[in-house]
Amino acid sequence: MNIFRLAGDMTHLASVLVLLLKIHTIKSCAGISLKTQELYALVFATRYLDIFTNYISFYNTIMKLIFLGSSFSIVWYIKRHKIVHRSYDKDQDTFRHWFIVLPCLVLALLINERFTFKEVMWTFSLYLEAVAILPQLVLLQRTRNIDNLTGQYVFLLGAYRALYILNWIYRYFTEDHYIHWITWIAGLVQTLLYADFFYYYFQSWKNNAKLELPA
Amino acid sequence: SSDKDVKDEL
Repeated sequence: MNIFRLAGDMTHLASVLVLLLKIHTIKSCAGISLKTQELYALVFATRYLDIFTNYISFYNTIMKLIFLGSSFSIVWYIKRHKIVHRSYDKDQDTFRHWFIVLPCLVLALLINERFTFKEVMWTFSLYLEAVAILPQLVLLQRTRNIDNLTGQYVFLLGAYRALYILNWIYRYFTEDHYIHWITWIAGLVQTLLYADFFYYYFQSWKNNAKLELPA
Repeated sequence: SSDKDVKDEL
């Protein structure tokens, strides 16, 4: 494991912790898209189908369990927790799941490395993760007052993706036969979706102003 | 599918 990969995983972990902190401690999910969280739960459920059959490392299994457990518990909190649910911006979070899930499923059935159930599900999870942030970005744009934790959460998610690209570049030059077009293109698309957000995030940071995305 | 090195990523 190289430093970029580890930093990427830790940034991903930090993003989840920031979100759990907001939800568990502050008991608020204001500005957080339930749609995006449900899509992430689906991403991990379909990607980690081999969690108990294909052992890679202790680190790998633990991280998978954390991402599975946290994504489903976040969805549970927003939907079922009495106090947290009250802060959910239901009327603003209007993105339709199917507009995202169906195209990803069709694409995974058409473009994959092997036509087996597990492989198609794994590819589907890559395509889905690439666009799962869209409902969250739309909600951010509609939110007039983006609080610090929500801004940090999205920033950490974007940073995690950028670090994974550096990890792929590093692995490409240091390992033999390390070419994964599907993973790379999906990952690149996913990172590009954050470009706009990054721009305004750094602007607000530089000017010491509140983060606000233009409508 | 499990023989691919990319599968060690999360």
